[in-house]
Amino acid sequence: KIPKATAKRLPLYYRYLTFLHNAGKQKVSSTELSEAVKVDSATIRRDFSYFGALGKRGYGYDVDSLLAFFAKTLNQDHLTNVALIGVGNLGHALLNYNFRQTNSVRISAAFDVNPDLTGTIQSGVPIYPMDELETQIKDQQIDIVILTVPTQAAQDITDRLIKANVHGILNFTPIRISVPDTVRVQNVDLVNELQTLIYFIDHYSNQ
Amino acid sequence: KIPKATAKRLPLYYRYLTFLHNAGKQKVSSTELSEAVKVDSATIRRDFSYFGALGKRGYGYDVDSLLAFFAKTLNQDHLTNVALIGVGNLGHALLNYNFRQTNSVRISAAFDVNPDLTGTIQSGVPIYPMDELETQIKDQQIDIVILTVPTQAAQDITDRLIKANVHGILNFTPIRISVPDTVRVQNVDLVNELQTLIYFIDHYSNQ
Ligand SMILES: NC(=O)c1ccc[n+]([C@@H]2O[C@H](COP(=O)([O-])OP(=O)(O)OC[C@H]3O[C@@H](n4cnc5c(N)ncnc54)[C@H](O)[C@@H]3O)[C@@H](O)[C@H]2O)c1
Ligand SMILES: NC(=O)c1ccc[n+]([C@@H]2O[C@H](COP(=O)([O-])OP(=O)(O)OC[C@H]3O[C@@H](n4cnc5c(N)ncnc54)[C@H](O)[C@@H]3O)[C@@H](O)[C@H]2O)c1
Repeated sequence: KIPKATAKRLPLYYRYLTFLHNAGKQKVSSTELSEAVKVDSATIRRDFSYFGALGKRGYGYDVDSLLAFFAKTLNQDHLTNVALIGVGNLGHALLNYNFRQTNSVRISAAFDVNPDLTGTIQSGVPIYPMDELETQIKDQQIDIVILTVPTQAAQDITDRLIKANVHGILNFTPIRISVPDTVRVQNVDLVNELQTLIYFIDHYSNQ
Repeated sequence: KIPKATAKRLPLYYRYLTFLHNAGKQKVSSTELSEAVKVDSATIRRDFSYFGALGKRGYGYDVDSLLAFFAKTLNQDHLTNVALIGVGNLGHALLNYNFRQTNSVRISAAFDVNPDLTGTIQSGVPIYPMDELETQIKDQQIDIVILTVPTQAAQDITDRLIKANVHGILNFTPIRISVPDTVRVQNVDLVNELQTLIYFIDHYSNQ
């Protein structure tokens, strides 16, 4: 089992290696990789060690074989459909973006309670009313949902998603939702990010 | 010096304690706090121990005194103005939201290169052209900037921010920007979050 912090860095390594591959580079040293992804070389070597020997010390890493390895590990050759619930300010921005820079994830269905939105198509994505949630999740075999609804709606919707056998939730609401161990939640808390930044600047900025 | 993981949890504790205070609660047990913020009690006790004895074991924590403590630690009674650069999809959503649920942070100035946007006011925030960046940062004593520009513009703008003596950047672009040690960067990488979620579901969902 690899640590969560390592799993969070894998997409970063993959993205940079894709960039190198497209630029025609064959080899990359751990120092160069470290400079690009802003992770120290010792951490990179430790991360890579979870997967067996990926490179020879002093020789650098082979870009193509690393890339093939990470593409498989991150299941990049297989498209994952995700649903988005709550097409307001933030939901709308995510729909417009629709993860265009990665070809392995796309938002294939959106849901809302606002009658002006449901039944329309935004950035190529159909917006369904909430009473079609379970049907669409089942028909499209959706396993991951992005939650961009108001705080007070978050837990009720989460309970419906658990019953609909969803395994992953990307939660943008400020509350911590309750889920059983079989469901994985990643919280993206934008207010937290800013307050943490302020805390560090107030307390450590002169160091 | 407290660990980064602890600092990231402080706003979460503060938010929940504010919620309890507004509901008129006097005491909270570490179990109840743990359930609400989804952090185990041992971690909460360890986090709190960095700040001296904040509660008596077995007796629970006093909501008001904890709240006052965290308000001071997070500098909540002082408004922090931040700037936002790049009022596109994501920038627009953040402007409309303008961190309304917290009274300690607000976006006071935005910047863009699009002539249709500059010179207008959106959600009460003025949008300036990029040639006014340094002047406004100085006049408004802005120390923190939210970066929601396209990838290729990110590093050049960061270099200008460093020269303008900004100390914190909340980076939404997928690249890792280079800054000196005196500048703190928090990366919010939405593509990473989804890919990490997919990795965990693929590898561990049956446990
Ligand atoms: N916009 C931001 O920049 C930002 C920043 C930080 C946190 N957040 C959080 O993200 C969430 C969304 O924020 P927003 O600014 O997009 O809000 P918003 O009010 O603009 O959008 C919410 C959307 O959810 C829909 N909705 C309401 N109840 C629903 C329900 N029961 N089922 C399905 N859809 C429902 C609404 O019709 C609306 O379209 C909130 O929880 C907010 O706290 C947003
Ligand atoms: N929208 C999302 O949901 C989302 C998700 C993940 C990552 N991101 C990242 O966030 C960033 C913004 O994404 P977006 O969807 O809002 O893009 P966008 O293209 O909609 O907006 C970019 C904005 O930046 C402005 N801009 C361009 N060059 C500039 C410069 N040199 N100086 C100042 N402003 C400049 C543009 O005029 C535009 O208003 C991108 O780096 C993107 O990869 C966005």
